[in-house]
Amino acid sequence: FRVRSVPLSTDMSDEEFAKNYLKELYAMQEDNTPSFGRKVSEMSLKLSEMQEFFGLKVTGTLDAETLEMMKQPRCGVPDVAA
Amino acid sequence: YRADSSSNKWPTNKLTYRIENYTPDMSVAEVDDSIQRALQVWARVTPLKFTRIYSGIADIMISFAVGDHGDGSPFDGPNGFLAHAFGPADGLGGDTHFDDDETFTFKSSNGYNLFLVAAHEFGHALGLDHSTDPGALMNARYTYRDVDSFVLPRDDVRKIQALYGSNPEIPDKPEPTPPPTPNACDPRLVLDAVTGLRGETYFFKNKFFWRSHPQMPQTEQFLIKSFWPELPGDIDAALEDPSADLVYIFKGQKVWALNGYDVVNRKSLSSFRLPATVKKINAAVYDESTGKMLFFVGKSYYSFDTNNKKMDKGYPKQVEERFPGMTGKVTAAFQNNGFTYLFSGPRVFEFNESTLMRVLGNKHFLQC
Repeated sequence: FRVRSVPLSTDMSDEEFAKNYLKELYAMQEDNTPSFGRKVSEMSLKLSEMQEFFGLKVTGTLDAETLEMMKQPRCGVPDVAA
Repeated sequence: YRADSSSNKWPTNKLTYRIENYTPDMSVAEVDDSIQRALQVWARVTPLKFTRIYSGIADIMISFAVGDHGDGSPFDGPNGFLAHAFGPADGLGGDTHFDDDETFTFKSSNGYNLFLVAAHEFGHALGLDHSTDPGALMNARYTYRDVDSFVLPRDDVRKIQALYGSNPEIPDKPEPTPPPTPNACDPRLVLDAVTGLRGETYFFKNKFFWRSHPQMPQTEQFLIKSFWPELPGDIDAALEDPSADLVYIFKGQKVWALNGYDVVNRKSLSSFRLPATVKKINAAVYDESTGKMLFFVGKSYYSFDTNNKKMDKGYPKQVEERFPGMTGKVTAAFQNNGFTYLFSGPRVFEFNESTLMRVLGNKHFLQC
């Protein structure tokens, strides 16, 4: 049954899956490593945006609940205008 | 040019559509019917009119495709993305594509119901974005809903009418009222049922439930059918039997036994030895200290012994006998950390055994 939002020991496939999801639906740019001194990676920002959009706990991390939500069948139209 | 919603709208209320090809999952007639009914969902509440054409370029070109189909938004195989549509514009605008790696269905809740997916996508084709309202048709996630009784939710009606206005033709019979998504902040909110479930607490109202975890301040709201497609809305009661890792959902004479996501058994009220005169219960709670299930009917309650599967003698009794101060009808009930919470309308009575400790509101449990 769905576990709670706990940080995932994500294997690459989950991480890759999440990155693709965020690129497709949240207009995450390719390079999301922290740059120019930015403390928070773009992936963390986009994760927070997605968690907020779906009413999940906003952690900015790829926790089990967020990954579960990403894997739910859905519409392919982005959640944020590109 | 990517599948994308846009806040545009069509400059005209008269739109054409064309079905370019078909999925092998359904008959041609079933696809035609699903598409036509999905467009009617929006036509019914706006001045929009849809006319089908069979050749040439329509405003809304409808097709089934797999993988990369040349529009810059490739599909991803089974599950995941089910379909997409383009917002109002010339050319690709309005076009709607369905991922034919999915299994589309006409009526059943297996596979993905084409009518529901199409109605959602046509919302985009008309200019709507995704909604954060978990009950909205335009919520991004696919959730099965009963197709025959489908009524466009209020959030969607409000948004499409903001673009195109309402339907000027007064229908000969009044439209069913668009169902609002229950609001945790509504001071008059009367919950249908409450139960624990593996350490969390679920609060049911209409077709929805809120899910609350003891270590997390916020609650999330979901459609019941997004977890359990078989369950109805507007349930009467719910209780968890932690020793059996089961949750029982009650509606009328019917009882569903859940183990996590799975409906593992279907019973009737009589299997809990309630008298035949009891046609429905209003609330139910499992008392961990005694292993008894308490069933509330109006201002009375029954006690069912789960160990020997018998109704305890001398019941029904008045609720107030066991819970002094609980004078109203119990509408929901659950136990948590040794306390028993009895909901009566929007108020919640907290008991420690038979001692009334506090009178609370829903907001004590539901983040507002």
